[in-house]
Amino acid sequence: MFEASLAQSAILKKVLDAIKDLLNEANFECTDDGIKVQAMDNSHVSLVSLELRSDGFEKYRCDRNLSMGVNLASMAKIMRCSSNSDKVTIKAQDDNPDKVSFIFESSNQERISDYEMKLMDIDADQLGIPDTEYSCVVKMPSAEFARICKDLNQFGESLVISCSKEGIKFSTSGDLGSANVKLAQTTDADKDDAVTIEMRSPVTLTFACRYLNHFTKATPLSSQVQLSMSDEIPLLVEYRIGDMGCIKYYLAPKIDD
Amino acid sequence: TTTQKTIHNYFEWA
Repeated sequence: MFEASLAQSAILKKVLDAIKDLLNEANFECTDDGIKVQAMDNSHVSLVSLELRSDGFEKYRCDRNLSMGVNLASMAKIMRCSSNSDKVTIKAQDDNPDKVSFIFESSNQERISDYEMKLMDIDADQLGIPDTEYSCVVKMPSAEFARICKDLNQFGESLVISCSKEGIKFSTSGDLGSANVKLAQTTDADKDDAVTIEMRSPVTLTFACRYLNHFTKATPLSSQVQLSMSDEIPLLVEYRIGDMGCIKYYLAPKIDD
Repeated sequence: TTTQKTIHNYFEWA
């Protein structure tokens, strides 16, 4: 038996919006600790790692570890049938379920709807993600990061991110011309609009702008985003999901031949 | 020119 409830479906809708364009399907691994999803996009250029801890749910029960193969477009369709303020309960009866139920309850309890979704067999092994001490870790407003990715995507396919003591610079160029956005570190680190940089050594890396734009679908989840970079390894873009978990995107760099 | 690397270039199967 698996059962997990959230007081408001809005958070689950945002989580799904953050991954559904990048991934077609994924296994939701449910354990006593919570729900984890790890999956790569079709081209295996990026990897999504999602964690929702059990203590962040209003109610959570997972008698046996289970893996639910989910078509994310189908789940998104179902989640769109909920109101943001609805309580949502995810329920699977068997230890090896072939379907999962979503129950939405309005705040006044006057409307209860349930949707059953067929599960899939997804043959996907997990990847081991090495612990890394990154050369640069930048925290910045998530809306600013989304704006930069959107603006610069108009100029070129590749985005160069350079990080140094002075700040972080995003650059691109293409047929139309070139574009640069520089952000300096702010003095007040506690505010939502703060830009903070922890640097061991400066880094310059090139990434496909298209994927970065996909990652910014997570913007509604968190006011801040964290970018972690080291030379010639994947960029880590991380959004917190309240106090209950986080969504991490890894993006393989483009390397000069 | 630049080459797009894949995740497999960096992360191993667990």
